[in-house]
Amino acid sequence: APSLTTEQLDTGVDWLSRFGYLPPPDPVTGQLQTKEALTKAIKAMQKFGGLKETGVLDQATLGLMKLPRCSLPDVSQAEGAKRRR
Amino acid sequence: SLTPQNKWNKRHLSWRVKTYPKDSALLGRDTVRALMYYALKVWSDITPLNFHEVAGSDADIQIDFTKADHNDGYPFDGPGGTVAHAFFPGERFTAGDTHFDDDEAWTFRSPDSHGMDLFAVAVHEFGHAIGLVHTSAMESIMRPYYQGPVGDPLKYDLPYEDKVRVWQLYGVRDSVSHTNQPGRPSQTPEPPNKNVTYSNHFNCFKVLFCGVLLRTGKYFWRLTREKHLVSLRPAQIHRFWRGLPTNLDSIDAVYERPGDHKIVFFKGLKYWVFKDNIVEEGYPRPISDFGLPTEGVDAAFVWLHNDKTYFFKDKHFWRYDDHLRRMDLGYPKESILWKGLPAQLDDAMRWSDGSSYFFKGKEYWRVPGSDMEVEAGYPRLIAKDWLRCTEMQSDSPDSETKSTETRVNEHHHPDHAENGFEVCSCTS
Repeated sequence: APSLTTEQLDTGVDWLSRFGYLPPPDPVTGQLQTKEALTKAIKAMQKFGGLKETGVLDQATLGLMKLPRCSLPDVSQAEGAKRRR
Repeated sequence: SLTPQNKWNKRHLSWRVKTYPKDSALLGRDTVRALMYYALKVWSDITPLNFHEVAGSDADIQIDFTKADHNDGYPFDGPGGTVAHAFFPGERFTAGDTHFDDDEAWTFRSPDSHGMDLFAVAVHEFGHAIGLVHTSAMESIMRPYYQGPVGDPLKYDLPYEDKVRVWQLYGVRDSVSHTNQPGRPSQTPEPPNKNVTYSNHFNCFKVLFCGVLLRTGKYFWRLTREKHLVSLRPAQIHRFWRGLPTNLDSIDAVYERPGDHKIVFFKGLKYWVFKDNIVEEGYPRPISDFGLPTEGVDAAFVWLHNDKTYFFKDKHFWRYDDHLRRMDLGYPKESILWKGLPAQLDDAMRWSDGSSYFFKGKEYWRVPGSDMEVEAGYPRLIAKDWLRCTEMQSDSPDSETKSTETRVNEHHHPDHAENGFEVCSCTS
């Protein structure tokens, strides 16, 4: 897949955090997401959206992120926290 | 917060449209209110919930058309992107509130390209407002992504996936069951947790008023003709079929009588005749009226091919003419004449495809049309074909459902009168 622009990557990470696939970045340390967590989050989002689980922000995935949708997260915080624990 | 709070404890919920789309040229206020009414009705039609519109600001479900940051911590993002959200049930002030992004072009009965179908989005958001979360199921209205218009609000039928999930939250709105009025103890004693489990021995499904009843013990479930469970929770047989003795712990067989379509129940040496779901005067009567053996019956069904009523018991079957009210001569005959069928059936039925179906334990056999030989490829699992169970569920070990009286040697099927797993119902 063509390499992503920084902006596309930022948009993708923001989208994944917003809809519960990624925990919000640590407000204190500003700790960014690890690559492994990002890949896992992308796969979960692709699975939920019925896409091939490639783990990368390919065109189909970026396209799905642009679709109009409900603003509620797909993974609830509680569930996410459970998973993190 | 948006973490799902289970569900509303109360059954009567008020709603109000507090603010309307600014660009009301597209949608008048009355149209918006009507669409909200019908979107809520989608959920109240199938659950014990009731929604009523109020004017005051203390409505349970406050509906707003707003944009960008609107002080609830979940700002909208202009045209496209996020289009709406709703708060889950609970005690918080915002619980149930539903917000639509006023930067969207909200439409009604317009092609997809013209904007966002308000009814479709409202059904989704009210799903959240009563406790449903997003799902990835392709057909569900609760998928997070906008799927375009869903057609006429007056004809909209919720996907089955969503019905089952909301029934698991609130149970079914059923004309028979007495919805729990707030504050009033339920009239209907809650059945023990007898949700249909996929390893139950259901012994027959028969068509009743275009639905199908399956029974185990003194409970029964209803399937639509599309084989969808109307409810995961059973109703009690004697509470629906008025006039059966309340101490009846199971039914042996049931069929719908050709001609007058009355329903005949068999238990032991007695039978009852019902008109609709009310027993007729003078019943029960002895099954010797039919000239049947004095051990009772295992199964009964009316064969589409000759409109004769067949009774099965152990290894024999009888043919009865319900129009002449007389047993045909030369019976009983050996049930091996029905090639491929096991002895000691649990029950039998005819189906809208013109075939006859025979049930025993977890399996069933199909005999097409006027044949008397089982079709190749049978038996098959009831749970998979009739209850839409997945592979895992349909052959799961039935330890959890095996009650003591059914814990019997697997090699021979117990006489169903012992294990309480009788399933019989009616044809139509």
